[in-house]
Amino acid sequence: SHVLFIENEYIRATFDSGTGLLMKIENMEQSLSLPVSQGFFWYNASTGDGKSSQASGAYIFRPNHLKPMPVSRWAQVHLVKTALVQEVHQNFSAWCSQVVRLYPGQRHLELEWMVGPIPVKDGWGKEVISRFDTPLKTQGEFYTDSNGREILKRRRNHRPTWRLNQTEPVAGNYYPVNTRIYISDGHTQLTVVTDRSQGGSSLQDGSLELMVHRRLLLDDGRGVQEPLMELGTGSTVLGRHLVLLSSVSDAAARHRLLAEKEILAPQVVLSQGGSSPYYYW
Amino acid sequence: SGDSAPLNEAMAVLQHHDAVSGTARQNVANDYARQLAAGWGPCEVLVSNALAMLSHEKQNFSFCRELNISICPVSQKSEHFQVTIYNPLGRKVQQMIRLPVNDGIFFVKDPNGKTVPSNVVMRPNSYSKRYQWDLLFPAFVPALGFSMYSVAKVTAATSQAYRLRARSKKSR
Repeated sequence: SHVLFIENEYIRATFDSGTGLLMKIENMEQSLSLPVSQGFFWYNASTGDGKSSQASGAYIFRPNHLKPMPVSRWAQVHLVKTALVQEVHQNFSAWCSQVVRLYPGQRHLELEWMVGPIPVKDGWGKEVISRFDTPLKTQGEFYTDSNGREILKRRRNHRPTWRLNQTEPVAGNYYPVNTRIYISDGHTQLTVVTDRSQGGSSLQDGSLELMVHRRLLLDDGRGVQEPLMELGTGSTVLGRHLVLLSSVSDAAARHRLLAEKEILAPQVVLSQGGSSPYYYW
Repeated sequence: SGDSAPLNEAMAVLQHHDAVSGTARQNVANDYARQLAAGWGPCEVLVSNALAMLSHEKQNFSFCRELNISICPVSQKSEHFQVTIYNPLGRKVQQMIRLPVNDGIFFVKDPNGKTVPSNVVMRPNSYSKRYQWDLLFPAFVPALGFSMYSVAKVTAATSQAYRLRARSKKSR
């Protein structure tokens, strides 16, 4: 019955206490507020259809429906607030959970997701995405990067150098995301910095999605001769999305520094102590 | 002696052969993983040597290869350990360090011996049934350099010693 939120001196993230889902992000430094709904969905992998026998596989992303299914419409939440961290633990299902986290002095929201093992006993291959829905009027445009060096403008169902006949409305709009993807309405920008290369898109205005995991039942016939069906430690993935809300004029400086820190993160080495003097000569 | 050449070679093979998850047969992917792990072993020696040279102290460094899934025998089982944090960036950074620990209270000290605020926080139930706690503390690391923090678990004895030290400092 009460409003659930985590905040520091720069950011406040508000959650719907009924569904447990992220509802709003505020940048208090710049007095920006954006309704953001975030959740996990899955595309049903194609096994081939009347148009083409092509199945979704390791090399091919080919969902059989335009609309993905929600993993869950609500999350069981648990709130942790200490002096050094504030977290909302969201449990969507037995195989999908997330921690939304804020440290003091941090200008971004950290989403640490854990997905897998994806159940496939129902006979459906699944391609799982994390999707952010906002009211931003993005006019079919979004931006993805190439190793953080060149950020390219992408327009839905469009290629800049030829007339596109779009035959795959979902996969045909997916692009590589090496370190970041963002959408903006010219004033406000929502940027997601990734910790690894992923596929991403914006299939609706104001929406942004990243594929986080997949498990498939058929081979796509591109030479691997095995379906993408990880059974070992790789069946569960743990990753992070760092979310920045800022004005467009300020966004580049923030996401460049953040992505740099993410890629060249400090390395941690432990020892039991009890050292002896060491001289290299 | 340490050596980074085997990891160089493993990375070269992986990049040439498009070693992306799922785009190789499983036995090939397993072999890529084997090559990477074999390459990282001598790199650990190289990093240990570099840290010993830079700090003028030789230690048995421990690289927790499964920190990403919150498994670290050193932080979970030791009463006292040191954390060396190397920053490869050309500017100083503040980083929140998270280490899996067993339940308890810890004292964390920075390189100058000052006590650093720390918390032990619960991990989500869905992550792991066995390891449920993370030690959290903020670390400051200089540009292209490293900082060493020491962590001690509070036992009845250390707690009493700490209280006595604090009292004697106060009286002085």
